[in-house]
Amino acid sequence: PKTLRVMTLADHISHIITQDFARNQ
Amino acid sequence: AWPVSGAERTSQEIWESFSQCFTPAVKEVVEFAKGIPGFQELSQQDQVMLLKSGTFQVLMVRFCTLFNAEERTVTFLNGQTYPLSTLRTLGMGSLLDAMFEFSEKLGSLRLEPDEMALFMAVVLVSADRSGISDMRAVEQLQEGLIRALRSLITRRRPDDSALFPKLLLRLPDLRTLNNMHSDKLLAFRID
Repeated sequence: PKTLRVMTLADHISHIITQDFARNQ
Repeated sequence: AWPVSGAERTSQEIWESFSQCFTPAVKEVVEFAKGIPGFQELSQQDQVMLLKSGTFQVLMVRFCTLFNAEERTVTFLNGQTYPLSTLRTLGMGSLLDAMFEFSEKLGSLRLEPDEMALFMAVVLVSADRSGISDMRAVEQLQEGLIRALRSLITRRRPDDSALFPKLLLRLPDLRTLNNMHSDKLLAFRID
């Protein structure tokens, strides 16, 4: 079963941005 | 043309579906930022800081075209349309009311797509500067973009001198939206 992760919109945005820059390094 | 969510979907499913809309939208803002002349000349740290502070505001500008004030519906980037009444049950009422108000104000300025894009660039580089290492570089970038936006708008509408100031007045509106609503909760199913 999948886990429900709850986070703020700000944290979600931050997470996506960090992932994107890390991927492109 | 897009299906409106029916009774067969639970509030939980709608909330998760709504949350998922933000992921591709945020990625598109990152790609958009990379296309702003001068943005990638900032240090990577400063690029990340501006994106973290400004993405929500850029999304609010981007999303305002998805608000149908007459029908009181919102169409999300996954193509699903929800009536405001449904979204209120998710606890998003205050954010959506503020968004309808903001989208009507911005919509009344009737910006062309290129003006809207340049405005979004200004919004991004005008975001909160906490954590920025090279303030001067960011300020120079912001000044250049604001000059370009002013030039574009005044050239195209020389008889409407009030338009550019009205547009800049949307910047504090966006900061208020950000401060009030970026702590809203999203939900994701993960393995």
